Amino acid sequence: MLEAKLDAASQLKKIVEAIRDMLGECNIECNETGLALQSLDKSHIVLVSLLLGSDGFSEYRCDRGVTLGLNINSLATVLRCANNDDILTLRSEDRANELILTFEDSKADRISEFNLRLMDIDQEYLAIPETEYAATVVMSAAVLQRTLRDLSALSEAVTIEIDKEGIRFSAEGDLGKGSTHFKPCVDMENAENSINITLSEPVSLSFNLQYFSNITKASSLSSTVTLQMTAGMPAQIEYKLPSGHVRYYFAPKIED
Amino acid sequence: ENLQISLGEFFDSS
Repeated sequence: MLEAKLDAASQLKKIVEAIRDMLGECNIECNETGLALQSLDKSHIVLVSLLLGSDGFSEYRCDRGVTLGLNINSLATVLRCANNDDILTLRSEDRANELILTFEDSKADRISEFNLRLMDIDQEYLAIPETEYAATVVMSAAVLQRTLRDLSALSEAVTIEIDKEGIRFSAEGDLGKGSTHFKPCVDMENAENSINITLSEPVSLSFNLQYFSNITKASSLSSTVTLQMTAGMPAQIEYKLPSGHVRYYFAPKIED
Repeated sequence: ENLQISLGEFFDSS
């Protein structure tokens, strides 16, 4: 059985809000190391991989593997009934067909309980190959989100070029074209505004900006984002969590 | 025009 407690419901609420628009029905695999979710988005262009390590919970117990088959939007709907600073407990018996969520306020004089019906979902699992990425960029999550949002005014696609000079985001559409270039830099005051580039060889890939804007909804989860790219392969975009991560594998657009 | 390809082209289902 699974019993997992978070000191603040907001920790789970904001993660589910960040991924709910991309996903539908998915399995959350729970075991002694924590909760893991891997699911293709509806377009099959992005694979979302979420890991919530057991040490991120104030109490965690999962003696045998439990699979929570649910619709992520139903989970988001139920989580909206929790206040951000409520103590949140997830409970599910082995082979149960429901997930019990309880929300307690810190003075413990109010407790809500919701039972979310679980489903049997046979979802396609993709094997994520170990990839040596030619380029790794660590930058501010908010700056990436803002840069891509600006370029989405010009086009539905962005080209990202990384070389030793820096990282350039560019887009071209009917009304014209635009680009933003960032040099590697270290910001001593705000480390998150640093641009750190590790490069084994230059790389340039193009991506759909609509899906990218869904991905950067995770900017609320982490102050920095790690972008990894290599020619002809999906990009890996990672937002680190206090004990885990939200990772996206994003298929590029290819010159036909 | 760039062609969008799906992840299935890169990652095979296990």
